[in-house]
Amino acid sequence: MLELRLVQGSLLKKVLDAIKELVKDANFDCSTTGFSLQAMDSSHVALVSLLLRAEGFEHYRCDRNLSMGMNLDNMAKMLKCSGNDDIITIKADDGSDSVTFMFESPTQDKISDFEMKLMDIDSEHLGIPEAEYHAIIRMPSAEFAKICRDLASIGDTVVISVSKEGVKFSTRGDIGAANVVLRQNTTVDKPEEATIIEMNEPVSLTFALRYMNSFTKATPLSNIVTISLSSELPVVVEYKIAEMGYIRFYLAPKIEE
Amino acid sequence: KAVQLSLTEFYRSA
Repeated sequence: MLELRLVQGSLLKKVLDAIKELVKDANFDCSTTGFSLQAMDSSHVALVSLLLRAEGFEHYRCDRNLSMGMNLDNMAKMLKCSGNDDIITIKADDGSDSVTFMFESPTQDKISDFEMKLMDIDSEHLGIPEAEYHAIIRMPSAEFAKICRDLASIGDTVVISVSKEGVKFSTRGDIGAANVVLRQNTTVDKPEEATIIEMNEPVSLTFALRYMNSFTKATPLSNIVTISLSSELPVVVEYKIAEMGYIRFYLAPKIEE
Repeated sequence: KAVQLSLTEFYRSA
């Protein structure tokens, strides 16, 4: 028996919006720790890792570990039927081939339930070891989204370089080239407007902008994004989900042959 | 020409 009650139901809609462009079908894993997901895009270039901790739910009952295969477009269709202020409860019985989403209006005057068929999904689960990163950039998520969107209008790839000068995002395309340099800035009115660049070693890596732009669909989940770079590793783009957990995107770099 | 690496070149199946 599984029963997860999320008072801020809109959070689940935002999570779906953040990942459904990257991943079509995925297994949601439920355990005593929380509600989680790890899935790769079809080309195995990018990976999304989601955790919504059990403590973040108003009520969290998960009698045994359960993996539920869902088509994310269908799940998004169902969640779209909830009101923005609704409380969402996810329910499933052991061994059932369906999951139920229950939506309650804040005043309890409207209660709906939507049942969705589950699917069997063969998914490869990757072990991602803890790593030391050469550079970690913490910046406003909206600024990162703007940079990715702007650069994608010029080129297909972005070179992210971190040096003593700051962090540089560069691209090149048929019509020209673009460079955006951000310097550390902590003299801001609100902490979420700060740009903090932590550099252990200079690093420069190339990534496909198409994936970066897809990651920025998570912007409504957090004001801050953290980008972790190491020359031998995929980049990690993390959006923290307040009091609940995180959504992390991993993207393999491109290398010159 | 830049070649796109795959995640499985970095991380192993758990």
